Amino acid sequence: AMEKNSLTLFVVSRSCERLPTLKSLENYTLTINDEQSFLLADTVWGALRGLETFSQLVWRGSEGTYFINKTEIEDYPRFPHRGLLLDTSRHYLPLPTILDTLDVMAFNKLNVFHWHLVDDPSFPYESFTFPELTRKGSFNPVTHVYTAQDIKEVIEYARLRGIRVLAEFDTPGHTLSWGPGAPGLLTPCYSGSHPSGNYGPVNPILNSTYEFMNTFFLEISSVFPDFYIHLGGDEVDFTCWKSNPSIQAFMKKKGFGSDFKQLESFYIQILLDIVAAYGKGYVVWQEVFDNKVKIRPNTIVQVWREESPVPYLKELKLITKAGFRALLSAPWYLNRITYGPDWQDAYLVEPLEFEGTQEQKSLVIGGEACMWGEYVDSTNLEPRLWPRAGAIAERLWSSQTVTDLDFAFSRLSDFRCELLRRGVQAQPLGVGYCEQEFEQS
Amino acid sequence: LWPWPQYIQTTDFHYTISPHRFRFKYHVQSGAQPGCSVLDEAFRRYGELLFSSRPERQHQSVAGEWDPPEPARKSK
Repeated sequence: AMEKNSLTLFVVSRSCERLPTLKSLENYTLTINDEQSFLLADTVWGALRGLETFSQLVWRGSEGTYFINKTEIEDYPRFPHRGLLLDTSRHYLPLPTILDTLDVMAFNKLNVFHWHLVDDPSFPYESFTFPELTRKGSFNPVTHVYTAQDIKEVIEYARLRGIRVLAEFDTPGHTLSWGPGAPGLLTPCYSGSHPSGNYGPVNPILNSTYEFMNTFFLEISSVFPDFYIHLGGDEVDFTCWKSNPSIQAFMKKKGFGSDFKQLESFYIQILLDIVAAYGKGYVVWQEVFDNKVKIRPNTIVQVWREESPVPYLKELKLITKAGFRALLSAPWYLNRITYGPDWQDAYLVEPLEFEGTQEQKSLVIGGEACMWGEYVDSTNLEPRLWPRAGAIAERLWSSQTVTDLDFAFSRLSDFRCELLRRGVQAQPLGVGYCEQEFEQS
Repeated sequence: LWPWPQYIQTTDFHYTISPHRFRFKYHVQSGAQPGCSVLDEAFRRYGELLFSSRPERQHQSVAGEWDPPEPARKSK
């Protein structure tokens, strides 16, 4: 056989772009024939995707010789936002685990690391403006934290793989870990006429709350370079707000009656204005839309609820009908495990299978595989994620017509073996074995 | 391949690749040239991934050189 000694890369764009964005082009053409081995891409991000494909085309014969078949590929993603959401608060994930995950994301051509890095139980993000948030809010302020250097490393590691980092700071709900380090930020809950000693969501009626958020999001805007920040907005528990006499008085003064969605709306709108003033766009969970909060036209709404208030495809219909861009996560929560080959359900989801115009469908910009943090930590994250998240990656990258389960099973099983070779502890999809298991033992 | 590309045409005809001679190269007229950290680093990473039976995941975020493996000595 003829020998190939090189792969020549041609990037059309003159700029070696600093950071990937939602608008980055990722298309590439890969040609392996008698005359050339050539990778052509509009941008460096497309070149990265092409290099990954090239690496999967190279195979090794039984005697150890490397081969590549004569091949022509023209490729581009179906959706521009192909994410993986990881919660690193409910169980802290050490930095190397996050970096490993970024590697495997790149192997799957996923391009957004949605980093849900603080939540109710823990605040591991080390804020330089409010260091007490971590000191008093993390599981362990020495070991279970993400320092400024850690954050920079994650962003750079992701950038080198063409992956954006979308940081999530939920408010006003899911903020219990903020309380100890920021006294006065959370709402004191009442039992009858007395404080119960518990705290609820961020207190939306105090000026000091917005001063805090102004300063905090100034920091976040500068630390995370991506245009978008995820502001959460899900599962706001109104019970505590309802119990607090000052909030009740505020509701009366504002004419909100007993509709606490209006209070949430009041808070979120101010918060969104704060973030927008720093030149950032934002992603919010669907409840912000469901609760009729006024949001800017460029807001991205992420659908995470499967059935409530409506089935997720109907929710996509409603969001896009209102003119907002949408991301789909609802059917792709990988923390849910069922017996057997459950990757197939994730694989067969069709994000555009809702009634709507072409214009509406063009507003669905992609989706995310999601992993809640409750039942994963660094000991089991990798096999729980892979190769199942790969099923979602293919749905978001490949053509709508690529849906054959047998074809997918055969390729995903092979890809799982390749992941093993690359050192990823991906779990099996069914009966079988990988040569790579024996090479490693 | 995973994920499956939008368009692919492939045949059984194949070429050999020598790990010792193989190089990633920038086309002389490419807009990106050596010094572009994203691609320099990707060349190093994929060089490692392609030809190691057990690639190291080194968590290096700085660009570095990829050295091809030493040619295997002739066995007796």
